[in-house]
Amino acid sequence: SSIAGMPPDQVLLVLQGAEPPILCARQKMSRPYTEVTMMAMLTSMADKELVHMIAWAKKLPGFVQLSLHDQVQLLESAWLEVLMIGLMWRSIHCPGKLIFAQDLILDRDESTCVEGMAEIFDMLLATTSRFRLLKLKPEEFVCLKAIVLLNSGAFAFCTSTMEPLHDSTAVQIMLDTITDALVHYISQSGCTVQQQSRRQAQLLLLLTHIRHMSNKGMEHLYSIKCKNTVPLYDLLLEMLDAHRLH
Amino acid sequence: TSLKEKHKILHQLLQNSTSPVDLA
Repeated sequence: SSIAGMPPDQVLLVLQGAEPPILCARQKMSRPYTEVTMMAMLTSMADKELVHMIAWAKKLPGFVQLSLHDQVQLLESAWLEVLMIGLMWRSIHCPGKLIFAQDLILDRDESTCVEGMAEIFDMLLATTSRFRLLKLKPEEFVCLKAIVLLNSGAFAFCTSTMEPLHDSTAVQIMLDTITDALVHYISQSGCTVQQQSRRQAQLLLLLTHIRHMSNKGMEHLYSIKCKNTVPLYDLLLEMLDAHRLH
Repeated sequence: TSLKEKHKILHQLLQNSTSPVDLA
């Protein structure tokens, strides 16, 4: 389905319908966790979630009409940001905890068993608190997540870290349409125009934090790979390597 | 290395008409 001309309410419905399920970890390790068991659980979850993320992306209006090259570029660029915003959304009602899966809920202190992990947990928990304070709505969340995917790689050619998109205009149209849907949703809140503008800015400013956390997380995952103590799954490796290649 | 070779799994999951979840 094409996104051009799609009414904002329909965009919101499609985005909400595309949402992936909350998964189960199943391979529960015994506590207390070690660096190896913790990373084995987290990387296994990330690998499973990546498959659902690809299914989600294919349901975004306009995504499958992009060239395969552009689909790959966007997913490679944004995958950890998309995982992180989903994690924070799942955790919004549980202060101090991160809900990686229905049966994998971790608090900050548990992350200290992995070197360098507590710093990333702290950033994720702080940004989740910001989501909670802003009372982020499901409609706003689905827009932000789609914006993260489309924005992350859209202007990357400026930094020469990845190949340019074949059709950046098509991605920009998708981005504009989803931004319009977000603005439309906020406009129905009954707030003043000034408050609406402020909320749009507050929500979009969160994306800078998500990009920062993703960069930190990518470096951390790469260090885990280099230690060679936790076997990484093929799809996760492929996505991680894409960042190293760039 | 061609793009296709570099991104084997991602390409397969994106290209196939079957849901990536079912494929995996």
